[in-house]
Amino acid sequence: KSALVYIQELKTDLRDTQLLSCLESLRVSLNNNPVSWVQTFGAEGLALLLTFLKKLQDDEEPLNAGIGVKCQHEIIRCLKAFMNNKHGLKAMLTSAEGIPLLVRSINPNVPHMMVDVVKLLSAICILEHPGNTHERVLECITEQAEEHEIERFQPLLSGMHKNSITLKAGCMQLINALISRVEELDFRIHLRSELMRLGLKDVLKEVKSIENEDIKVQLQVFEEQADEDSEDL
Amino acid sequence: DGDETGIMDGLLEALQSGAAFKRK
Repeated sequence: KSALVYIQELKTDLRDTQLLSCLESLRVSLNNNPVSWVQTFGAEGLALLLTFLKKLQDDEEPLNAGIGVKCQHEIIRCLKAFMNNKHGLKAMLTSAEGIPLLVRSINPNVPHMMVDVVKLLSAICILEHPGNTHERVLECITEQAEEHEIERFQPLLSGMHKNSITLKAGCMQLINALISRVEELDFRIHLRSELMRLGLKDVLKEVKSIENEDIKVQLQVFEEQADEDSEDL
Repeated sequence: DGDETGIMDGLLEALQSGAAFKRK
């Protein structure tokens, strides 16, 4: 199927299994076709994906049940494939809704989806891109938390408390990505102490005993950077 | 190169290995 056919399909009122099947097939196409194909899918295709993501998020059905979550997860996978080249990445960063909707998808009740979301966000944080993408991610995390009247890092801490080892590593990776790109020493220290106050201190003690290479790498990064900043201070 | 691909894959790998966090 051509990119334009997918755009036409996404413009129809797809639901449930039809939507899921379209998204699964789209993800395969985004991953396997040349960049020109992704370029044709373009900003219009991206906007349609984001509209579906928002609609699914706003759905009142319980989030961790049913096909709606599967569709949301598949959209996240499509976004990753879409952003795997310069054109798609640029379109995503230019879109006003892209990062906020990704942040809105951080849901500790759906660990397998949250892993993919926090990884994508951490990659966005470390982009060498004008406009400081890590600041945009942090702003969206802050706004999302204000809307729900919770501490801004609470969802990440909740993710660290889940049984999923990949989710723990993913959350630590996003924490590291957010902090490491901050230029001001004071603000990096502020973010760490905010996290520690919220319970990261105890979580780190527990996570240290886990034999997993990905977690070890992220813990080491966190501690080394914290030590360096303490020395500088 | 406007056609560069594998950008996210590269970033995710660098994050996972810790290479993305090396201070310049």
